[in-house]
Amino acid sequence: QVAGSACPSCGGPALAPQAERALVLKLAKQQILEGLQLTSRPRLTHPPPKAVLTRALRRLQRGRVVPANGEQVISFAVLTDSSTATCSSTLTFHLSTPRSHHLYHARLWLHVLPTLPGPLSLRIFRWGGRRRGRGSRVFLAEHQLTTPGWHALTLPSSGLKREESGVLKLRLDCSLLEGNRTVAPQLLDTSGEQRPFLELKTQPKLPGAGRARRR
Amino acid sequence: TPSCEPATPLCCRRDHYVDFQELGWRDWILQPEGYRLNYCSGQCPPHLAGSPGIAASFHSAVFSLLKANNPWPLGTSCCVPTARRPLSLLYLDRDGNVVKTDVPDMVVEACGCS
Repeated sequence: QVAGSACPSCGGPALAPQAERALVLKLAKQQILEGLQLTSRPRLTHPPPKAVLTRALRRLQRGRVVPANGEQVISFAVLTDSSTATCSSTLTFHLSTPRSHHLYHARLWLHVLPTLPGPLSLRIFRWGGRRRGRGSRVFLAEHQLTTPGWHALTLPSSGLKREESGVLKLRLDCSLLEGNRTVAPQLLDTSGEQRPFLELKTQPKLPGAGRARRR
Repeated sequence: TPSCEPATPLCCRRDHYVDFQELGWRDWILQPEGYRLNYCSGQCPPHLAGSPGIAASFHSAVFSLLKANNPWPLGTSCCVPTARRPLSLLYLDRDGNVVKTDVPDMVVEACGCS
């Protein structure tokens, strides 16, 4: 800034290259953090393994584009119990979508192991939550899985309203569609490189959205 | 808009490329590897005032109003960005989630005199 200049960008004493570079790097940090509405760079305590990251991003490349000013988020599941033997699990996600955004698209990506003995019915519930109290569950969706491999299961975005804590728990209940056979263990790969993840799309709320309309 | 050359005193675009490695941010910003932090600087003599661009048209409108009321414009012509574009970022947030977003107006494409 040139003191007293009416047009700070119109010139002044040229900076030494090193000083200019240091200023540019400082500006870059400030510009990126402001652009992402962050006050400081995120401190990663549990970064996802690179292989998990690459797999998930590969899945997303074929997805639709994020709208202007919107966000697309991948959140990897944290396994909270070890009941994978019965193919029913509780998956926990830590979400930090901005308060100013609303969720309009949600899919749960699951990788079914080759040991799938037959068509599988998967019911997905939202677990717990502020108003519903601990241990309660809300039905979200039911999907039928007939082949091993990755499946993208659409969830109602209205059922995934943001919790203060940012923690979202999904309860999966599996049952085989055919016969009375017990469900084989380890149907869903809920750990390792093909852990489940949520794919979410948000966009800024419109001004006045959510405000009750007076009639 | 000309890129700034040492001998160019006039309004120009000063190009800088910032590699996120330099900032020590490559661990949480996955893509891109860096971005162009350009900015505008240089002289804007009167005969360049209002040279083409988005900001110039806005300032021209203001200046024409001022002229209508004063014989002389109150301010000086400034070297400002006249075109910018968004920057797509893929990064990890504090929970280890991957976020893909476009940050608007991050890269200065062109400069002009307001």
